[in-house]
Amino acid sequence: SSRVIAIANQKGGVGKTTTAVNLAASLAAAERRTLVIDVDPQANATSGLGHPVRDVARSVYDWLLERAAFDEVALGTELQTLRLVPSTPALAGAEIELVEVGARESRLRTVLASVRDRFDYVLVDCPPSLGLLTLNALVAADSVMVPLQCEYYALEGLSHLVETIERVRDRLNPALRVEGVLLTMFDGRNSLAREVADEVRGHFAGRVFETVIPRNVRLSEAPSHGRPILLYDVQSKGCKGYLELAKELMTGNGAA
Amino acid sequence: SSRVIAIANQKGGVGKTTTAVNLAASLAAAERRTLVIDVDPQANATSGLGHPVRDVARSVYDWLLERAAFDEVALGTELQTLRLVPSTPALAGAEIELVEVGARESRLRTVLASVRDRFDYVLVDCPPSLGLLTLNALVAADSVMVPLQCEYYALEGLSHLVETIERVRDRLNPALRVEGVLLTMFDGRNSLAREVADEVRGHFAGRVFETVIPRNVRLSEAPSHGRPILLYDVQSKGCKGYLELAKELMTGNGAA
Ligand SMILES: Nc1ncnc2c1ncn2[C@@H]1O[C@H](COP(=O)(O)OP(=O)(O)OP(=O)(O)O)[C@@H](O)[C@H]1O
Ligand SMILES: Nc1ncnc2c1ncn2[C@@H]1O[C@H](COP(=O)(O)OP(=O)(O)OP(=O)(O)O)[C@@H](O)[C@H]1O
Ligand SMILES: [Mg+2]
Ligand SMILES: [Mg+2]
Repeated sequence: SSRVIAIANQKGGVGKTTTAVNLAASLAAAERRTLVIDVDPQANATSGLGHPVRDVARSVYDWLLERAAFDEVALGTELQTLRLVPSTPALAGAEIELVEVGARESRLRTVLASVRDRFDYVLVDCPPSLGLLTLNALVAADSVMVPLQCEYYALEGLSHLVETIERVRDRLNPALRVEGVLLTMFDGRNSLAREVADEVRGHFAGRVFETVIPRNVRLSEAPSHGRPILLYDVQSKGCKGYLELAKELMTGNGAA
Repeated sequence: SSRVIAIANQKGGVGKTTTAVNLAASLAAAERRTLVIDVDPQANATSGLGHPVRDVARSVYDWLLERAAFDEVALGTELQTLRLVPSTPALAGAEIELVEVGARESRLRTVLASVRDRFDYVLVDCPPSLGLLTLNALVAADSVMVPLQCEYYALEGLSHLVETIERVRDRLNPALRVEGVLLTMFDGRNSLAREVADEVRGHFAGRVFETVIPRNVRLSEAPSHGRPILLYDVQSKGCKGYLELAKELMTGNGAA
């Protein structure tokens, strides 16, 4: 059966989209049937997987409000076993539109229920906030993966994210667990990064992935070609990092 | 008379908070009376200026909803002429609470009107979204400064931000103009960064600051000491960058 994983962190620029796109591509390369759902109005995962935002006709917005079915919205990618539910900037309007709808936090869980079993992994890329779009992802998910840049401001926000996850577990999604914290953009020469990494491993013992994603400029170049790193530069350190992460996730060595 | 500048970009992690805190400190060091208003529920500008989030009793949330006066909310900092209106994570609730209030986009402009003339510069640090909190900043502001990391995803979001600024100008704040785009975390050895910088200067001719903020690890270390770079490492490249930016802003050489 399928595993739905929300990629979430309200801190901006920590590598959520880069993780959603490249972990999904690595899982697809290992022949797991994989779906990326982009619930960020920035629609970076959408363009990162080769679909320019201006070309997107129907999006996750239509699917959430049941104006379109999954098969009318889902797109293919360059990888056979990887599909995408795209986003658009118009999704920002959903935050306000959803406030007035009943059971507003579980729209995604509802529409995903009938299609999730077509996939082994469903990764949901979240915006940098704890608003209704991220809440929908947390309610629909089995677990949460938290990309974390090893910097002070990112560390500061972690406890607030964990509280939010616990509140969602208590009230809306009892099965929700933390898949793990993923250290991203890591530069071992930087003492602050090492200090933050040590602190996170202390606080979240057993819930931090072994795999650490290094800072690697090739990861930031790949999106301008609309391709995951696997299809842009398979030899790069960034690519090796996400292949390793996929392996760790598939073998269940992931964080508790 | 005072200048109110919103520091905004819905792309996460581009240096909004780092710019708000360090530009403000540089202006204060030049004896300009300066106020930072933190409207991001992450409250990074608040802790970056030495006020741990758990110590904040009253915040911008109370001021916006007129439950507290400016003088009950504003805090001092280590710099004589720099004050702060702090944020708290509870502010995330304001996005939903403000939806139901009349004239919800102009709450900040209303409460700021009676105090803005006590300051030469008011900088508003925005969250990574185009929701009601950022809209409040855009309606209250005279101009918008847009920190931009020289990366592909950040560039992609720029046109959407400019559209939003133009919509706010047409409907809610006719005087709003773009103070300028500020290139941040710039590493000249990186060809993608140079390409993005060239593209931005092409698109926004005359509206890009001369000053470019280099990537400098000291800027990411300073917040863990709750101090702006000026009080953490005045010799650093990052500090020189923000002092230069303050000078460019004060002499009016800023972008059109
Ligand atoms: N390991 C890495 N090495 C180098 N650059 C990276 C790495 N991971 C991500 N980046 C780049 O850093 C920037 C931020 O990453 P990304 O956009 O994935 O973060 P995000 O958390 O999704 O941001 P947002 O909060 O805006 O959604 C992007 O320009 C991306 O290309
Ligand atoms: N010029 C720089 N050189 C090195 N590190 C920097 C620089 N500017 C900012 N940083 C670091 O990069 C990270 C992102 O910066 P910052 O938090 O200021 O961005 P932001 O746009 O405010 O993020 P958010 O979207 O979450 O509000 C922080 O950890 C910060 O310390
Ligand atoms: Mg993203
Ligand atoms: Mg910030």
